[in-house]
Amino acid sequence: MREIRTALLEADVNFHVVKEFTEAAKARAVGQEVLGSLTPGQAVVKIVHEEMVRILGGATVRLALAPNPPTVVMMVGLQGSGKTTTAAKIARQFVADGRRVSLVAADTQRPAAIDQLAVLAGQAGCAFYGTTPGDDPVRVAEEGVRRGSTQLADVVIVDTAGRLQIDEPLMDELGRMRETLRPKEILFVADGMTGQEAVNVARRFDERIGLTGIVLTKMDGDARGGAALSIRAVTGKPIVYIGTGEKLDGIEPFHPERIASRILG
Amino acid sequence: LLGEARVDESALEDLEDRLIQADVGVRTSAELVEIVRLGVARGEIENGESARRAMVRAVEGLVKGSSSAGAHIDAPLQGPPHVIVFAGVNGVGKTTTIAKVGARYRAQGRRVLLAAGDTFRAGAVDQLAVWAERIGADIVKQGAGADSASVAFDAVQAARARGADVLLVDTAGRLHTKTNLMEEIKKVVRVIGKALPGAPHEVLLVLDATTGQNGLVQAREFHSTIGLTGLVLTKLDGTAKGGIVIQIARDLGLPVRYVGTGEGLDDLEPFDAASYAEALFG
Ligand SMILES: Nc1nc2c(ncn2[C@@H]2O[C@H](COP(=O)(O)OP(=O)(O)OP(=O)(O)O)[C@@H](O)[C@H]2O)c(=O)[nH]1
Ligand SMILES: Nc1nc2c(ncn2[C@@H]2O[C@H](COP(=O)(O)OP(=O)(O)OP(=O)(O)O)[C@@H](O)[C@H]2O)c(=O)[nH]1
Ligand SMILES: [Mg+2]
Ligand SMILES: [Mg+2]
Repeated sequence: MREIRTALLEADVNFHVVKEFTEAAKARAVGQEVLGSLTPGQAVVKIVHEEMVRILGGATVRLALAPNPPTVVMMVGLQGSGKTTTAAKIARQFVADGRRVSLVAADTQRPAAIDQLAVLAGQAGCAFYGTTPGDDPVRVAEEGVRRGSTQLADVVIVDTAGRLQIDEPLMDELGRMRETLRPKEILFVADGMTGQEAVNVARRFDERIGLTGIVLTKMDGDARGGAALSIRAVTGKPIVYIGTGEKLDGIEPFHPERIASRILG
Repeated sequence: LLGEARVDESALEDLEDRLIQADVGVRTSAELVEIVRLGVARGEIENGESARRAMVRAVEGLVKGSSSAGAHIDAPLQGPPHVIVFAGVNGVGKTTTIAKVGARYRAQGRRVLLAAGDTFRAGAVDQLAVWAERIGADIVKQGAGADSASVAFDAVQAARARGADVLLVDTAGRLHTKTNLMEEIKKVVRVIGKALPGAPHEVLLVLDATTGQNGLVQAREFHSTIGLTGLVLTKLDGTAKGGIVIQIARDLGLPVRYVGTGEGLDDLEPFDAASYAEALFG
């Protein structure tokens, strides 16, 4: 178990999650018949792998449409995690499914963020709503959803500015946006190479605004991705997508088996 | 570790756990704690406070690095122009850091030129252009899909022609696992050297403080591909401690030059090993 603990920590699984996880796996290993053809060591690894797949979410989850259109999706997370790019990737997927989609640029603070999303909307083949830098993000989001609704959009995806979970005014802003939009989905976009702090960040975002799903980006790199287990374990929310590239086709559904193997190395 | 309490094994374990949670890594955390364990065994460390001070000194010693007297904002400029290339994986803060570093040089009255070397990402050139305007720097850019090395070459020529003191070269974010992209940045650095012998004078890897153990791999790969002269540790205004820089200092001898502490132009500080080490155990 010592080696497994070290492997998980080196894979960036959060310290406290590793503790709980190894204890749960140990309890299962002790309480279970050692499986026929495997050595005790192999049996432990097998149980650890199964336990990890179980926690990660067992099966693949899909984003479903709301009963009344438009389905509103909010993208949230720390600075630079991949929200803007992921918003466009998801938009492109819905367009490919034959849906009408609108992307809303509610990041009115980062230089050229509105331009960035406008370009990506063009690439995704969907509608776009954005105003000018400095406008109130909640107003922009609200107007974007209203227009999407009148234009009969099936899905409206709202991109927001990156922010620290400890930035109270900006977290309040996100809370107000949620209350105004009543989104069907609030997706927490997290960088796949995030280390120990993934737990504190995700927990705070979930407590403050309530997340419905997780996206883990930049998994086309060689980071082990322990943040996946940490975030899932602490929020209980499903990981809905994995970001696998810089282009708009770089998005895949989340496969717990694959990520478990990757984390375990 | 409480001030006057004796340093027992459970206190040492707490210390090790704290380091691990700061992304210092299992191996390096164990080594740092071993320093204290030996100090206690030799009778040099008697209580929690002296253990804490020993840890702070050990970390400070590691991150201070052999070249702490080297290039930073107040060091003499090379060139002209003094050329700095900013490299790193996606989203870590390269472009924003360039704006901050540029602002500092502008405050010294220097002529600053920015090179829009990210020719791939949507809005990348526009983003840097906004910053150039805000800090009073010129910008060299080309059209969509331009060759990154060609922009870098043009920028060096333009810097010489316009008498710029400092040239800051932005590059696209890239994962070190992408061979073609690592080849591209290798070419950028090589081309800069052709345009101006001795350049680039600094090659900085920008690292996000929230990054886990992959940060060490990033540093290794970028260092072996383009030869780094230092690091910038960004987003330290968040709750992550960026402990990976301790491993990087230990394994690769690379010093942290600057830390990013926010999204504004003023949110940049020269790295201070002592305060970084103190903050780890604060
Ligand atoms: N390789 C790779 N790069 C990605 C992925 N997702 C996003 N990126 C890149 O990561 C960088 C940051 O992406 P953005 O979409 O601008 O991130 P953001 O969260 O909107 O950033 P802020 O708005 O500043 O908070 C860009 O260079 C993207 O191209 C991914 O899955 N793989
Ligand atoms: N809080 C905080 N945010 C930062 C810091 N440095 C950069 N950022 C933010 O991080 C996000 C990404 O910054 P960029 O400068 O676009 O990062 P980049 O490395 O150039 O990204 P790519 O070019 O897409 O690879 C932006 O929202 C910045 O405002 C910092 O020190 N603190
Ligand atoms: Mg964005
Ligand atoms: Mg950039």
